[in-house]
Amino acid sequence: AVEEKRTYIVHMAKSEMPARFEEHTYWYESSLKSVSESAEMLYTYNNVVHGFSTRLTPEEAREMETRPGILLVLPELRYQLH
Amino acid sequence: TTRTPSFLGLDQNAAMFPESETASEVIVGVLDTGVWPESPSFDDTGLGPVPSSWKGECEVGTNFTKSHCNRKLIGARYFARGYEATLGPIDETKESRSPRDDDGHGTHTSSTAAGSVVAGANLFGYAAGTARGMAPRARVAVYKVCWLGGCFSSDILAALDKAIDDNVNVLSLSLGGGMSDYYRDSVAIGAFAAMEKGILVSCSAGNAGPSAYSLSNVAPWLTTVGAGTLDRDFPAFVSLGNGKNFSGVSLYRGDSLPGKLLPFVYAGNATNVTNGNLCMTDTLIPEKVKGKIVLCDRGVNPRVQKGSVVKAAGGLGMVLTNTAANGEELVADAHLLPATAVGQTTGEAMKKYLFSDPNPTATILFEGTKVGIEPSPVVAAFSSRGPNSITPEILKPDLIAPGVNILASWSGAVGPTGLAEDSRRVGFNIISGTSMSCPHVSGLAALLKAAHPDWSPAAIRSALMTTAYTAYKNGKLLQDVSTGKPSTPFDHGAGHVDPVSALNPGLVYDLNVDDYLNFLCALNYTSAQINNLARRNFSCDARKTYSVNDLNYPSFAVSLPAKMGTTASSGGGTGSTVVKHARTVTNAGPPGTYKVSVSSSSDSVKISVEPGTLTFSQTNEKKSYTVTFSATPMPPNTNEFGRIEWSDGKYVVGSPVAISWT
Repeated sequence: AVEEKRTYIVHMAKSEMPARFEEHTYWYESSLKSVSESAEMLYTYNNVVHGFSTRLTPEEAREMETRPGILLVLPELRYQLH
Repeated sequence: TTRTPSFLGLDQNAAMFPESETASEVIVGVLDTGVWPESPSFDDTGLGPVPSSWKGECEVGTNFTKSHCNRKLIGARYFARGYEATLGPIDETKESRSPRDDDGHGTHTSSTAAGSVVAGANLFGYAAGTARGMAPRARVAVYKVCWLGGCFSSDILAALDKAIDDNVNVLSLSLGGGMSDYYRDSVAIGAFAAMEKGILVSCSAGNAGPSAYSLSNVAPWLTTVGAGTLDRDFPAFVSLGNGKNFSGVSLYRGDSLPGKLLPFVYAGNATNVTNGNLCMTDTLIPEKVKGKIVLCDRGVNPRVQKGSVVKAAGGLGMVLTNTAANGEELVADAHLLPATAVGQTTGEAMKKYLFSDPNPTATILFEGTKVGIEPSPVVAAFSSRGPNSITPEILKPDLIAPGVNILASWSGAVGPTGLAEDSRRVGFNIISGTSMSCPHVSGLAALLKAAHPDWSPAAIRSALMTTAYTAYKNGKLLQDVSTGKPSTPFDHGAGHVDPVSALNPGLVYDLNVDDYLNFLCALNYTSAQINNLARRNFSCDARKTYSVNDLNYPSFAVSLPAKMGTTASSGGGTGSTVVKHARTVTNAGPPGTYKVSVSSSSDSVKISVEPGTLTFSQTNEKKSYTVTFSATPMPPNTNEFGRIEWSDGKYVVGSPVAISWT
């Protein structure tokens, strides 16, 4: 069965970035490509978290969580106006 | 808004607030549904150049160009990648792929926080007056994150990320979702970074009241705002065929009802479906409704939609009655047909008449706007309530502000009911929610920021909280409309905001990033969880004792284990539990000696403060004290309340106390 993709916010430990990466965004991209060739980043975040948001299958999200330097892979939540 | 500046004492004390140049340096960022830039609330007449600190932009998109920004509306961005990734491309025939507000909510909240002065504002003649935001000289930056399908966390985080880059000073978020732990909640995560940069983040508490544990946005680095009423009402009376008259509220304007009593019917008796009493779409039988006034029960579908359903079925008018969920709270709406909202008691009396009289009749009389309503404020029934379900030791909401029947600017793309069939267009609308109270506090925080540019977000919140009031001028305690009884700190937090007193609070409870990191350690957060939230490697010191009770918060919440095997009616047990809370206050005023006074609602709780006197010889001097709570065991769900006040005879620095046994 094809697993449906959903949006995740991937939190990364910037201090664990391997030295071979000059820019943290390259490290983010490399981490993403290691679990999904097709996935693209929706946003990269600089101030609020070290990380990015992307679309993954649940399986890819689970695999992402096991990658070095990954703190948390958080499923997207929907907020409501009050 | 047309009444709150006076209700809050801003109009009467205008000279106390900062000069225009300082005030216009403050930038309020609003995350919401965007903005209707043509609204006169965003007129920039009289404002100087955009602050040099500003790094933001006016983004171009559907019906939105760079020229829509000016020296008032200095920034406008939109964030839709998360939304579109989940729900597909935005349908530009239905909503603008730009910062333009097609909903009205964002225009309402941003103009409430910092809208310019607009003479002659009103909704169909209701609430007429000069409208203005709480900080009318402050600049506005809007971040559109909410769309027809909701507000997505990836977009919210992106907007907060940009707002920090843009250099806003205050952030206003009238949205929420769920009750996640802080390190999993995008608003809490983004707000932590904002707080680090000195940005005060004000959030709505939610509209899930009056149930307990119904709050959202409870992180201690947020300012959480509940809702209260104004002293303004929009009465509309119902006259029944039996000669009895009942009061309700309405914002209806249009063709009047015929000047005679009309047949009156209960929706539950004009339907073939079990929930027909709710007047949901296509549930009323036209033959049983045509030419009549219909009594509908509140709940499930939007209030204004019920009016539309009655109208579509041929009804001439509607009475909308509250049920137990809303009690006696009356929220006015700009219905599409002559309609009024009534409280639960009134609704029950009407049902009794409807079920007993073979030919019931009624009519509705609209009275316009009335001010000077007392008591006011009262806590709105819908306003979400504590205890705080994530960290019971942090009292939330922090305070309440006006959030019922608030007039502010509106989108030109939608009618005042928000219904597709509402073709009316208005410059201002009157709506209710903690969404409306939150931007009041955001704007007031902007005023304080202008007056005290060096104050931290925690100091500004402290000033707003410790000067909030909990009693009316006659000395009686603030009321909760859902019970008709005095409200508690779980309902109103520190009390109702009093911005004039907040300008000079005497003492403040300050907090910095390290304090919040220690708080996370007290919650036993792992290093990874702290890293998620605070983006740093931080290890809690295993040799150090961390206590949530020692977070230097301007209020006190004591969470105690209940005595099991007892109930609230069977009473408590013996043997006291002792809990200590440490606090440090910073003198924000002249030298002085402050003495403490303590009050408690129950003999089962003893509160003592050591030392009982604090002497400050200079501004910014810090002094610490310890509060000891000594309480006997009580049954589960018992709550007691109290208050700790420091005063030098001129300034009163008040903190609410809530003790709960769970």
